[in-house]
Amino acid sequence: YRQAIKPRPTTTTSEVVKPWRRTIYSTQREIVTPIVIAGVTLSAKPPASSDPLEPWVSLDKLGNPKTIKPKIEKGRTVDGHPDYSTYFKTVHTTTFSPEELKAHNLETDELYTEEFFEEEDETYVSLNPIIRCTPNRYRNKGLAKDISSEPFCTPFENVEWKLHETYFVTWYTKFFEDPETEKVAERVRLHLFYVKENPHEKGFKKR
Amino acid sequence: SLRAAFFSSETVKNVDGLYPIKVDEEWFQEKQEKRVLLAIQPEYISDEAFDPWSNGILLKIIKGARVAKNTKEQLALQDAGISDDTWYYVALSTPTVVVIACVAMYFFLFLNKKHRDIRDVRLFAVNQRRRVLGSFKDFKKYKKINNRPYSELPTHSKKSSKQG
Repeated sequence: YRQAIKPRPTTTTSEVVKPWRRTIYSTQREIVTPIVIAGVTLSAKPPASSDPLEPWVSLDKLGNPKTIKPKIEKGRTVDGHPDYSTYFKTVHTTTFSPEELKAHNLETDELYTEEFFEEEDETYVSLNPIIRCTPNRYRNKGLAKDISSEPFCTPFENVEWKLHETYFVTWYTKFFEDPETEKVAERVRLHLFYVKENPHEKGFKKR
Repeated sequence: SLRAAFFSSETVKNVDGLYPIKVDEEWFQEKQEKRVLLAIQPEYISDEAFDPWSNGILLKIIKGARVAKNTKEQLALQDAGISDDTWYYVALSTPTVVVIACVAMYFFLFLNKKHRDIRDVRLFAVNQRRRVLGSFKDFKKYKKINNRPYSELPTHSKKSSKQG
């Protein structure tokens, strides 16, 4: 006699990410369609409760995504979400007169200038789990490695991209500031050009 | 010039500073690898004024993993006419032949043990172990030999009074 094995209930998960809706700028409603690129879901619906240990995506020198899971060790968060400092904030300067401040150590003809940072509009930025490019993540390039790789963070110079692979190009958005209007460019285009190699450059690395 | 670009993306939002690029086979132009320059053109710079070298980054696109160059040992083997994995067979056949020869020798000796007369050899060996030692001072040389030197008996030149 052998007891029949009861089959386990099969569970199915949908791999297709579904669109979701949200309200932006208090009144405006929009449908957000997530997109999966190289295993990374962009514009995904944020979780209902914010988790400080929520995974984020880092990029290697080629531009390959790598998921980082923050953890708490000895009461401190290790591999936590990247801190962008004030790179994406807008600086505003306010000047105060002695009458306004009423400071006892401010001369009557002296002015006090104070800087404060305005947070950026995170309406669209917050949907991106991939680490953003900031100037402190620039790498030096050139033969003497003395030229900054600005505005690019990834890929590094002279890396090798393989056929059929997808790589993320990242750049510092505020680098493209119109000198006339002093406004950050809203749209950009990426171009790839062939570069002719000198004969001595071919295989130079190996020799 | 932008006409030289073999790939130009559509205009993308400069919000995230992020753009995924998939390496296409057509970019190789039937070559194994190509050296390329990646550049970004903001909207406020016209196509004519855009200089890709100003802030571009150089990189390579390759079709697959680079094949490692031959080592000196590999080149020496190729010069000797041994290529691919032939040398494995050579390296394996030599000890195999030795093992087979040893086994054959063992069976040959086993089968002929009754027809073999090595008495003279054995006697010679035994005699080597039982030979006369010679003087006592050379004892160290004959440690492994069965014969042990005897201790010399005391000799008395004068007779004791009782004996007398």
